[in-house]
Amino acid sequence: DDVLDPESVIKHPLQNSWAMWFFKNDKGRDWKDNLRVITTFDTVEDFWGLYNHTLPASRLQSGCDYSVFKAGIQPMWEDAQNKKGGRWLINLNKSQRQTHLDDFWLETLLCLIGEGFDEHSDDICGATVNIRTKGDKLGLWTRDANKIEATKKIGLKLKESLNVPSKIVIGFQAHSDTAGKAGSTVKNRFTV
Amino acid sequence: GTRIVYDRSRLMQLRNSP
Repeated sequence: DDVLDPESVIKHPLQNSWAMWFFKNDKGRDWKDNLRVITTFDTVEDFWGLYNHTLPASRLQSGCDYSVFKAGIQPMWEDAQNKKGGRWLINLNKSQRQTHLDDFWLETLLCLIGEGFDEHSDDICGATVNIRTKGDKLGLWTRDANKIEATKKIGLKLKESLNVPSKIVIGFQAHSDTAGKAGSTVKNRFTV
Repeated sequence: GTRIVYDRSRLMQLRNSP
């Protein structure tokens, strides 16, 4: 009988809806005009449709960002849902753009959409990858920097998912500490 | 309530489904 198995036709729903953003550093335009939503998605199939048809992060021009955030949260610390939070930051060296960047970004996205942070998944806002000549950066943004245990567990799960060796330390920066300061002077709230 | 969770292997498996 040619009755279709529903499993093969129904898209697999995600716990959350997500928006993928693109930022291109066009100095001739206002910063906010350079930041746009590519699309939103709330199923596994739509995620793959999007991911398979967008340029890999490693091939973006310098100065560009990709961000994937829960629908309703803008990829900026000023957003009410980001303000009290912070980000786990992974700094890549120049050679890691070709060796690690795309894998790190995909593994991070799979953790996001699959709710891979267990009971702490509600504390996740989104993730951003910044393509920069001086070294690319990947950030996982959380909702509340004061939730220390939850934030540390999120950091450990991120390292585990990206196969970051335990001896490599990553740092968590609270947005309230970084707002308006040059990147290098910022002190990590904690590390794992 | 219940949470819809997909582990990495399930998501990769669904990457290639039609």
